[in-house]
Amino acid sequence: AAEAAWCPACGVAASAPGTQRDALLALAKQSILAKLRLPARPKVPQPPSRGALLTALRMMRAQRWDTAAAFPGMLRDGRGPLRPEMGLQEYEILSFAESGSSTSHSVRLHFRFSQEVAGTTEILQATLYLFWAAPSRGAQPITVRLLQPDPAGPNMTVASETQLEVQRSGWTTLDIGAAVQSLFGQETPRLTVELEVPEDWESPLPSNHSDSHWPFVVAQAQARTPHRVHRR
Amino acid sequence: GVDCGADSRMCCRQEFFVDFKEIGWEDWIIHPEGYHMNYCAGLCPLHVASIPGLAASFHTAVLNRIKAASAAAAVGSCCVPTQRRPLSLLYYDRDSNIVKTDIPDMIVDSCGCT
Repeated sequence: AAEAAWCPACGVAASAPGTQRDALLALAKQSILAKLRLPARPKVPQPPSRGALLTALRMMRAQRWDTAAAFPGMLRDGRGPLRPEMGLQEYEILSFAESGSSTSHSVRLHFRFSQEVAGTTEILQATLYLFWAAPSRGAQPITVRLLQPDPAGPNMTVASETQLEVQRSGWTTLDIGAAVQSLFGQETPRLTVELEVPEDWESPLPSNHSDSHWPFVVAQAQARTPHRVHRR
Repeated sequence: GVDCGADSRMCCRQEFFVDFKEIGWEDWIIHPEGYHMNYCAGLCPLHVASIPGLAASFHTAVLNRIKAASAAAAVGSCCVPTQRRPLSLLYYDRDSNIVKTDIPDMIVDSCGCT
Protein backbone atom coordinates (compact mmCIF):
# COMPACT_ATOMS: atom_id res chain seq x y z
CA ALA A 1 0.00 0.00 0.00
CA ALA A 2 2.82 2.39 0.89
CA GLU A 3 4.49 1.68 -2.44
CA ALA A 4 1.25 2.12 -4.32
CA ALA A 5 0.82 5.50 -2.61
CA TRP A 6 4.26 6.47 -3.98
CA CYS A 7 2.97 6.74 -7.52
CA PRO A 8 -0.68 7.76 -7.34
CA ALA A 9 -0.64 9.92 -10.46
CA CYS A 10 0.99 7.77 -13.07
CA GLY A 11 -1.71 5.17 -12.98
CA VAL A 12 0.76 2.32 -13.02
CA ALA A 13 0.63 0.41 -9.75
CA ALA A 14 4.06 0.55 -8.15
CA SER A 15 5.30 -2.95 -8.80
CA ALA A 16 8.48 -4.80 -9.61
CA PRO A 17 10.53 -2.73 -12.10
CA GLY A 18 10.34 -5.41 -14.86
CA THR A 19 6.57 -5.67 -14.61
CA GLN A 20 6.26 -1.93 -14.41
CA ARG A 21 8.39 -1.53 -17.56
CA ASP A 22 6.22 -4.01 -19.46
CA ALA A 23 3.10 -2.20 -18.30
CA LEU A 24 4.52 1.14 -19.45
CA LEU A 25 5.54 -0.28 -22.86
CA ALA A 26 2.03 -1.67 -23.29
CA LEU A 27 0.63 1.73 -22.29
CA ALA A 28 2.86 3.48 -24.86
CA LYS A 29 1.68 1.16 -27.67
CA GLN A 30 -1.96 1.59 -26.69
CA SER A 31 -1.59 5.37 -26.46
CA ILE A 32 0.05 5.78 -29.90
CA LEU A 33 -2.39 3.42 -31.66
CA ALA A 34 -5.32 5.21 -30.04
CA LYS A 35 -4.08 8.62 -31.18
CA LEU A 36 -3.52 7.30 -34.72
CA ARG A 37 -6.97 5.67 -34.55
CA LEU A 38 -5.45 2.34 -35.52
CA PRO A 39 -7.05 -0.85 -34.14
CA ALA A 40 -3.64 -2.54 -34.27
CA ARG A 41 -0.23 -1.84 -35.76
CA PRO A 42 -0.31 -2.03 -39.60
CA LYS A 43 1.09 -5.17 -41.25
CA VAL A 44 4.62 -4.98 -42.62
CA PRO A 45 4.49 -2.24 -45.28
CA GLN A 46 5.62 -2.45 -48.93
CA PRO A 47 7.77 0.70 -49.03
CA PRO A 48 7.96 2.56 -52.34
CA SER A 49 11.20 2.37 -54.31
CA ARG A 50 13.95 4.72 -53.26
CA GLY A 51 13.83 6.52 -56.61
CA ALA A 52 10.08 7.14 -56.40
CA LEU A 53 10.35 8.35 -52.81
CA LEU A 54 13.24 10.73 -53.47
CA THR A 55 11.47 12.22 -56.50
CA ALA A 56 8.21 12.66 -54.56
CA LEU A 57 9.97 14.37 -51.66
CA ARG A 58 11.80 16.67 -54.07
CA MET A 59 8.54 17.60 -55.84
CA MET A 60 6.77 18.21 -52.50
CA ARG A 61 9.57 20.46 -51.34
CA ALA A 62 9.51 22.42 -54.60
CA GLN A 63 5.73 22.79 -54.32
CA ARG A 64 6.09 24.04 -50.74
CA TRP A 65 8.72 26.61 -51.73
CA ASP A 66 6.45 27.88 -54.51
CA THR A 67 3.52 28.20 -52.08
CA ALA A 68 5.67 29.85 -49.43
CA ALA A 69 7.17 32.25 -51.99
CA ALA A 70 3.73 33.21 -53.30
CA PHE A 71 2.14 33.59 -49.83
CA PRO A 72 4.81 34.02 -47.16
CA GLY A 73 3.50 32.82 -43.78
CA MET A 74 0.32 31.51 -45.32
CA LEU A 75 -0.72 27.93 -45.96
CA ARG A 76 -2.68 26.56 -48.82
CA ASP A 77 -5.98 28.34 -48.25
CA GLY A 78 -4.96 31.65 -46.81
CA ARG A 79 -5.00 30.62 -43.17
CA GLY A 80 -2.05 31.23 -40.90
CA PRO A 81 0.20 28.24 -40.20
CA LEU A 82 -1.74 25.87 -38.01
CA ARG A 83 0.15 24.41 -35.08
CA PRO A 84 -0.56 21.14 -33.30
CA GLU A 85 -0.73 23.07 -30.01
CA MET A 86 -4.08 24.31 -31.30
CA GLY A 87 -5.21 20.75 -30.66
CA LEU A 88 -6.18 19.98 -34.27
CA GLN A 89 -4.16 17.02 -35.47
CA GLU A 90 -2.94 17.49 -39.06
CA TYR A 91 -1.92 14.75 -41.49
CA GLU A 92 0.26 14.82 -44.60
CA ILE A 93 -0.24 11.74 -46.79
CA LEU A 94 1.98 10.54 -49.66
CA SER A 95 0.26 7.83 -51.70
CA PHE A 96 1.91 6.07 -54.68
CA ALA A 97 -0.21 4.71 -57.53
CA GLU A 98 -1.10 1.05 -57.91
CA SER A 99 -1.39 -0.10 -61.53
CA GLY A 100 -4.97 -0.86 -62.58
CA SER A 101 -6.49 -2.25 -65.76
CA SER A 102 -5.33 -0.80 -69.10
CA THR A 103 -6.37 -0.96 -72.76
CA SER A 104 -4.59 0.13 -75.97
CA HIS A 105 -5.61 3.73 -75.33
CA SER A 106 -6.32 4.04 -71.60
CA VAL A 107 -4.52 3.36 -68.31
CA ARG A 108 -6.02 3.15 -64.82
CA LEU A 109 -4.16 3.98 -61.59
CA HIS A 110 -5.49 3.37 -58.05
CA PHE A 111 -4.76 5.37 -54.85
CA ARG A 112 -5.93 3.96 -51.51
CA PHE A 113 -6.43 5.98 -48.31
CA SER A 114 -6.74 4.39 -44.89
CA GLN A 115 -10.17 4.41 -43.31
CA GLU A 116 -8.68 5.59 -40.00
CA VAL A 117 -7.54 8.86 -41.53
CA ALA A 118 -10.31 9.21 -44.13
CA GLY A 119 -13.05 8.65 -41.58
CA THR A 120 -11.99 11.34 -39.11
CA THR A 121 -10.42 14.15 -41.13
CA GLU A 122 -11.27 16.74 -43.73
CA ILE A 123 -9.08 17.36 -46.74
CA LEU A 124 -7.25 20.70 -46.85
CA GLN A 125 -5.50 20.06 -50.16
CA ALA A 126 -4.73 17.14 -52.51
CA THR A 127 -2.49 17.17 -55.58
CA LEU A 128 -1.99 14.46 -58.22
CA TYR A 129 1.50 14.31 -59.79
CA LEU A 130 1.79 12.71 -63.26
CA PHE A 131 4.91 12.38 -65.43
CA TRP A 132 4.26 12.46 -69.19
CA ALA A 133 6.38 10.71 -71.82
CA ALA A 134 7.47 12.86 -74.79
CA PRO A 135 4.65 12.81 -77.40
CA SER A 136 5.76 11.14 -80.65
CA ARG A 137 4.23 13.89 -82.79
CA GLY A 138 2.92 17.33 -81.78
CA ALA A 139 0.70 18.01 -78.81
CA GLN A 140 -0.94 14.84 -77.42
CA PRO A 141 -4.58 15.20 -76.26
CA ILE A 142 -5.22 13.38 -72.96
CA THR A 143 -8.40 12.98 -70.90
CA VAL A 144 -7.83 12.61 -67.13
CA ARG A 145 -10.84 11.14 -65.36
CA LEU A 146 -11.17 10.77 -61.56
CA LEU A 147 -13.38 7.78 -60.78
CA GLN A 148 -14.82 6.73 -57.45
CA PRO A 149 -16.56 3.60 -56.25
CA ASP A 150 -20.32 4.08 -56.67
CA PRO A 151 -21.82 3.66 -53.17
CA ALA A 152 -25.00 2.29 -54.76
CA GLY A 153 -23.40 -0.49 -56.79
CA PRO A 154 -20.31 -2.15 -58.30
CA ASN A 155 -19.67 0.50 -60.96
CA MET A 156 -17.52 3.60 -60.80
CA THR A 157 -18.76 7.16 -61.00
CA VAL A 158 -16.83 9.96 -62.70
CA ALA A 159 -16.00 12.61 -60.11
CA SER A 160 -14.28 14.91 -62.61
CA GLU A 161 -12.82 14.95 -66.12
CA THR A 162 -9.99 17.17 -67.37
CA GLN A 163 -8.78 17.58 -70.97
CA LEU A 164 -5.03 18.21 -71.31
CA GLU A 165 -2.62 18.70 -74.22
CA VAL A 166 0.86 17.36 -73.55
CA GLN A 167 3.51 19.24 -75.52
CA ARG A 168 6.63 17.59 -74.04
CA SER A 169 7.87 15.15 -71.43
CA GLY A 170 7.71 16.27 -67.80
CA TRP A 171 5.68 16.46 -64.57
CA THR A 172 2.14 17.81 -64.40
CA THR A 173 0.10 18.46 -61.25
CA LEU A 174 -3.67 18.35 -60.88
CA ASP A 175 -5.65 19.67 -57.92
CA ILE A 176 -7.86 16.76 -56.83
CA GLY A 177 -8.90 18.13 -53.42
CA ALA A 178 -12.65 18.06 -54.09
CA ALA A 179 -12.57 14.48 -55.43
CA VAL A 180 -10.52 13.20 -52.48
CA GLN A 181 -12.73 15.09 -50.02
CA SER A 182 -15.88 13.42 -51.37
CA LEU A 183 -14.01 10.11 -51.28
CA PHE A 184 -13.15 10.54 -47.60
CA GLY A 185 -16.78 10.20 -46.68
CA GLN A 186 -17.07 6.77 -48.29
CA GLU A 187 -16.67 3.21 -47.08
CA THR A 188 -13.66 2.37 -49.26
CA PRO A 189 -11.68 5.58 -49.77
CA ARG A 190 -10.05 4.54 -53.04
CA LEU A 191 -9.44 6.97 -55.93
CA THR A 192 -9.07 5.67 -59.51
CA VAL A 193 -7.39 7.89 -62.12
CA GLU A 194 -8.10 7.00 -65.73
CA LEU A 195 -5.85 8.43 -68.48
CA GLU A 196 -7.32 8.13 -71.97
CA VAL A 197 -5.79 9.09 -75.33
CA PRO A 198 -7.32 9.00 -78.86
CA GLU A 199 -7.13 5.62 -80.62
CA ASP A 200 -3.92 5.97 -82.62
CA TRP A 201 -1.83 7.56 -79.83
CA GLU A 202 0.43 5.55 -77.50
CA SER A 203 0.25 5.57 -73.69
CA PRO A 204 0.97 9.03 -72.19
CA LEU A 205 3.02 7.50 -69.36
CA PRO A 206 6.70 6.59 -69.87
CA SER A 207 6.86 3.03 -71.26
CA ASN A 208 9.89 2.13 -69.13
CA HIS A 209 7.90 3.48 -66.16
CA SER A 210 11.11 4.07 -64.27
CA ASP A 211 10.46 4.22 -60.57
CA SER A 212 11.42 7.84 -60.23
CA HIS A 213 8.57 8.85 -62.56
CA TRP A 214 5.84 6.88 -60.80
CA PRO A 215 2.58 8.84 -60.27
CA PHE A 216 1.71 9.87 -56.69
CA VAL A 217 -0.76 11.94 -54.67
CA VAL A 218 0.11 14.35 -51.83
CA ALA A 219 -2.77 15.23 -49.51
CA GLN A 220 -3.01 17.45 -46.43
CA ALA A 221 -5.83 16.64 -44.04
CA GLN A 222 -6.90 17.91 -40.64
CA ALA A 223 -8.84 16.20 -37.88
CA ARG A 224 -12.42 17.39 -38.00
CA THR A 225 -12.90 20.10 -35.36
CA PRO A 226 -14.53 18.42 -32.38
CA HIS A 227 -17.93 19.91 -31.61
CA ARG A 228 -17.48 22.53 -28.89
CA VAL A 229 -19.12 21.72 -25.55
CA HIS A 230 -19.94 25.01 -23.89
CA ARG A 231 -19.78 24.88 -20.09
CA ARG A 232 -21.77 27.52 -18.21
CA GLY B 1 9.42 21.38 -13.06
CA VAL B 2 11.66 18.82 -11.39
CA ASP B 3 13.01 15.59 -12.93
CA CYS B 4 12.77 12.54 -10.71
CA GLY B 5 16.00 11.25 -9.18
CA ALA B 6 16.62 7.78 -7.87
CA ASP B 7 14.90 8.40 -4.56
CA SER B 8 12.60 11.32 -5.33
CA ARG B 9 9.41 11.25 -3.33
CA MET B 10 7.94 14.66 -4.16
CA CYS B 11 6.09 15.43 -7.39
CA CYS B 12 8.50 15.21 -10.32
CA ARG B 13 8.78 14.13 -13.99
CA GLN B 14 9.84 10.52 -14.55
CA GLU B 15 11.65 10.06 -17.87
CA PHE B 16 10.65 6.93 -19.81
CA PHE B 17 11.90 6.28 -23.36
CA VAL B 18 10.17 3.71 -25.59
CA ASP B 19 12.58 2.47 -28.28
CA PHE B 20 10.42 1.42 -31.28
CA LYS B 21 13.02 -1.21 -32.16
CA GLU B 22 12.56 -2.77 -28.70
CA ILE B 23 8.80 -3.17 -29.32
CA GLY B 24 9.22 -4.28 -32.95
CA TRP B 25 7.64 -1.19 -34.49
CA GLU B 26 10.69 0.10 -36.38
CA ASP B 27 9.39 -1.41 -39.66
CA TRP B 28 6.28 0.77 -39.88
CA ILE B 29 7.33 3.89 -37.93
CA ILE B 30 9.88 5.63 -40.13
CA HIS B 31 10.68 8.48 -37.71
CA PRO B 32 11.43 9.11 -34.83
CA GLU B 33 13.28 6.11 -33.34
CA GLY B 34 11.28 6.18 -30.13
CA TYR B 35 8.79 7.98 -27.92
CA HIS B 36 9.54 9.86 -24.69
CA MET B 37 6.57 8.66 -22.69
CA ASN B 38 7.55 10.66 -19.59
CA TYR B 39 5.06 10.72 -16.75
CA CYS B 40 4.44 12.55 -13.48
CA ALA B 41 4.91 10.80 -10.16
CA GLY B 42 5.41 11.69 -6.50
CA LEU B 43 3.64 13.18 -3.53
CA CYS B 44 1.83 16.50 -3.36
CA PRO B 45 1.53 17.27 0.35
CA LEU B 46 -0.60 20.23 1.25
CA HIS B 47 2.19 22.75 1.61
CA VAL B 48 3.29 22.32 -2.02
CA ALA B 49 -0.20 21.97 -3.44
CA SER B 50 -1.08 24.20 -6.41
CA ILE B 51 2.52 25.12 -7.09
CA PRO B 52 3.61 23.97 -10.54
CA GLY B 53 6.91 22.22 -9.89
CA LEU B 54 8.73 23.06 -6.65
CA ALA B 55 9.19 26.83 -6.63
CA ALA B 56 11.99 27.49 -4.18
CA SER B 57 11.75 31.08 -3.01
CA PHE B 58 11.32 32.93 0.29
CA HIS B 59 7.73 33.88 -0.48
CA THR B 60 6.89 30.33 -1.38
CA ALA B 61 8.43 29.07 1.82
CA VAL B 62 6.32 31.49 3.87
CA LEU B 63 3.22 30.62 1.88
CA ASN B 64 3.94 26.94 2.44
CA ARG B 65 4.28 27.43 6.21
CA ILE B 66 0.95 29.25 6.30
CA LYS B 67 -0.68 26.50 4.31
CA ALA B 68 0.78 23.74 6.43
CA ALA B 69 -0.29 25.57 9.59
CA SER B 70 -3.75 26.33 8.31
CA ALA B 71 -4.56 22.63 8.07
CA ALA B 72 -7.20 23.64 5.59
CA ALA B 73 -9.44 20.88 4.38
CA ALA B 74 -6.77 18.49 3.20
CA VAL B 75 -8.07 18.26 -0.33
CA GLY B 76 -5.98 15.77 -2.34
CA SER B 77 -3.47 17.50 -4.55
CA CYS B 78 -2.20 15.52 -7.51
CA CYS B 79 1.08 15.47 -9.44
CA VAL B 80 0.11 16.21 -13.06
CA PRO B 81 1.73 17.44 -16.31
CA THR B 82 2.07 21.21 -16.44
CA GLN B 83 3.72 21.40 -19.86
CA ARG B 84 3.38 19.02 -22.86
CA ARG B 85 4.39 19.02 -26.53
CA PRO B 86 3.34 17.13 -29.69
CA LEU B 87 4.84 13.86 -30.91
CA SER B 88 5.70 14.10 -34.65
CA LEU B 89 5.34 10.71 -36.34
CA LEU B 90 6.22 9.60 -39.88
CA TYR B 91 4.78 6.13 -40.54
CA TYR B 92 3.41 3.67 -43.12
CA ASP B 93 -0.35 3.19 -42.88
CA ARG B 94 -2.21 -0.01 -43.77
CA ASP B 95 -1.99 0.76 -47.49
CA SER B 96 1.74 1.54 -47.30
CA ASN B 97 1.03 5.22 -47.80
CA ILE B 98 3.52 7.45 -46.00
CA VAL B 99 1.75 9.58 -43.38
CA LYS B 100 3.17 12.42 -41.30
CA THR B 101 1.21 13.70 -38.33
CA ASP B 102 1.84 15.72 -35.13
CA ILE B 103 -0.09 14.23 -32.21
CA PRO B 104 -0.74 17.06 -29.74
CA ASP B 105 0.16 16.82 -26.01
CA MET B 106 1.92 13.46 -26.21
CA ILE B 107 5.23 14.31 -24.49
CA VAL B 108 5.31 15.57 -20.88
CA ASP B 109 7.92 18.27 -20.38
CA SER B 110 7.21 19.22 -16.76
CA CYS B 111 5.02 18.27 -13.80
CA GLY B 112 3.48 20.10 -10.88
CA CYS B 113 0.91 19.80 -8.08
CA THR B 114 -2.73 20.66 -8.68
